[in-house]
Amino acid sequence: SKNRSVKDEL
Amino acid sequence: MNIFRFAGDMTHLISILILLLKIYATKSCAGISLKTQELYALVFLTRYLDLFTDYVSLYNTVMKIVFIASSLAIVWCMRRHPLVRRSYDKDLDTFRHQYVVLACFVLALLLNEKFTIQEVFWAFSIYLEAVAILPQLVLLQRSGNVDNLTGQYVLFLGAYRGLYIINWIYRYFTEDHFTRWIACVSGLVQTGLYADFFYYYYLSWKTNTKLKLPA
Repeated sequence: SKNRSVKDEL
Repeated sequence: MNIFRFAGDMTHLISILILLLKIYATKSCAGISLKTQELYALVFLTRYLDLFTDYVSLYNTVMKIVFIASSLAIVWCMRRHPLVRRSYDKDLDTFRHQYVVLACFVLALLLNEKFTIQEVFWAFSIYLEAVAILPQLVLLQRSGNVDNLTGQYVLFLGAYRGLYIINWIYRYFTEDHFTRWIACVSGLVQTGLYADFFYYYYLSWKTNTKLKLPA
């Protein structure tokens, strides 16, 4: 789901 | 993943393990604020809603599960464990954290990246983490001196936030489209909260006296 900025941090 | 962020995650993990060790070894939670631990559990539960929907990396998934499990374990110990719960000084842990939860939720409704359930709860968890330490700092001031384990706990938490801020600065300069205003601003506020604690911690270390926080 690219429209949501995927959170890559904890 | 850069070294600053990895070091930040590790110091964060260490701070939680220090607390678990202290509670497990001494079967006591004196000097620890249950309200702060409940707020941290809420931070992890609302931040990692994407645990099953977005797979970033095995590292991220494992760490999310460890953070959720360990924070719930601490809350469970302080509430349910027959020996530990006796040492919880609830008449000192009187910070009205429900107002903080409400304020953070309202702020998250107003200030978020996208008005969706996941994004609002993510922003909520970011704001909540910035103020979650308040009941613990209030408890430390009430109980006067801080025993070394709780002091180290806040020290590692501060190191985790400080390293994350360096990580954001690093990513800002190395990645073209990196912007995380919500996390950055909130992280700065949180680190500022710890700064006064560190100042007293440093003073006590320098003058080699028991740490006395100004009541």
